[in-house]
Amino acid sequence: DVELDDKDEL
Amino acid sequence: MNVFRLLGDMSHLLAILILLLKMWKTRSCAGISGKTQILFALVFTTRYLDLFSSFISIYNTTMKLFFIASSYFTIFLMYSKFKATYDSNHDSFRMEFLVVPVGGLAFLVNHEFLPLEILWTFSIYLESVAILPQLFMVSKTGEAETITSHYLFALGSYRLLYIFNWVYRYYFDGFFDLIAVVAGCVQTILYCDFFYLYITKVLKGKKLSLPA
Repeated sequence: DVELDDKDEL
Repeated sequence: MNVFRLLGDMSHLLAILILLLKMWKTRSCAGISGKTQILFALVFTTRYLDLFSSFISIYNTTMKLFFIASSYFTIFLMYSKFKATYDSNHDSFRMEFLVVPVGGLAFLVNHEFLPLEILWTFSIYLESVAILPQLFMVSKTGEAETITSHYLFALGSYRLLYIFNWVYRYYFDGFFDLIAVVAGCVQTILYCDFFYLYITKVLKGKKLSLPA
């Protein structure tokens, strides 16, 4: 599952 | 943060600096597609709205602010300060042909049907094709200045390095984002033809020109 709150990539 | 991700970000940063330096030093934006630059501004604006909702790191925030600011500054240079040098006749790719389908796709294929998530997805899809007006312009004029070639090479390398980053994260962090990976691969594939020309011509000291 994808963590939606942690988009650390730019 | 792994080495591929960091190199990818640095490559992206370098691309933007090359572009700004080219325009500033030559006082000209000849050969640069304003359409692509507008699309990039749209990409950064829709992706980095999470600046208001979540804090990840100083690095993350600084880079996001720089990408947004530099994209609008580039547009200002092209459409205002150096407007006289902007080659609008050759920059004839229609932006709506990209924005409209990409917008539709973002609504249909996303991780979660939430405003911020749809805008993030839109920005990922749009980034993958945002370079098309620029590549179209190069193919229309049949050539690119060497400095423009360096810009495009750094920009293409950024997404290629991100693919290595995703492979690394898949194996070592158990992380996998299908939307980002597929879009990133599409984006990188679009540069392949250009990479070939860059390696066979520009690196050998020749100007990038296409066969008539």
